[in-house]
Amino acid sequence: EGIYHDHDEL
Amino acid sequence: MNIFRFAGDMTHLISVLVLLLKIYATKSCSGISLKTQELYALVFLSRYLDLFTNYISLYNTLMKLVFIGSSLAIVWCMRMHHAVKRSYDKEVDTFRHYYLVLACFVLATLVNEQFTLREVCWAFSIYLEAVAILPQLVLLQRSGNVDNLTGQYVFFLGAYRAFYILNWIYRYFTEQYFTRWIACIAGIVQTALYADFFYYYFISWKNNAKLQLPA
Repeated sequence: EGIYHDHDEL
Repeated sequence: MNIFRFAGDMTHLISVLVLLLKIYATKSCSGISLKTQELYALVFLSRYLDLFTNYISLYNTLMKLVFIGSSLAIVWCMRMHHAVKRSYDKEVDTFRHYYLVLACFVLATLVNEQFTLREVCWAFSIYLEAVAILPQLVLLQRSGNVDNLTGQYVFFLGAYRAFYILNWIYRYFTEQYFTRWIACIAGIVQTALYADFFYYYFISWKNNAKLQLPA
């Protein structure tokens, strides 16, 4: 979706 | 996952292992700021809230467990372990880090990607990590000489976010959606705070001399 929200980084 | 991100995570892991080695091998935490360790424990606890709800990969979950576990273990050691806590320089580690927590929390409620518990906590952890090293750097400047393991710990801790900045630049040019501006700006501030330490670390490495920070 629009804003990047998965926080796949540490 | 790109090479910069992986290098950053490995550098961060090395810094944690160096600190654990120092405390375990020397049974001493002289030169280490308990306040910075407490701030880092808070950073990981507030950033990895989604540890069990948002599974990304085994690597991601394992690394989160390692960072949370090691930061809590170090705080516990420095507060409870009979031998280690005796070597803690309480009178030198006087940075008022609670103000940092408060300021970062207020900023996180004002500046975040979405006003939800998870995003506010995530922004809080990003801002707090940017300033978490301050008590440690102040302690090093006050205590003057820095032992090797402590110097290496701080060096790797500072280097890891520099790799993350390269990772964000790489992702900016290779992926459509990219709005990690909160992490980017905080990461640049965080790495900049290490600038003078890196300078003196490089000088000591070049002259093969002991790391000395000007008081």
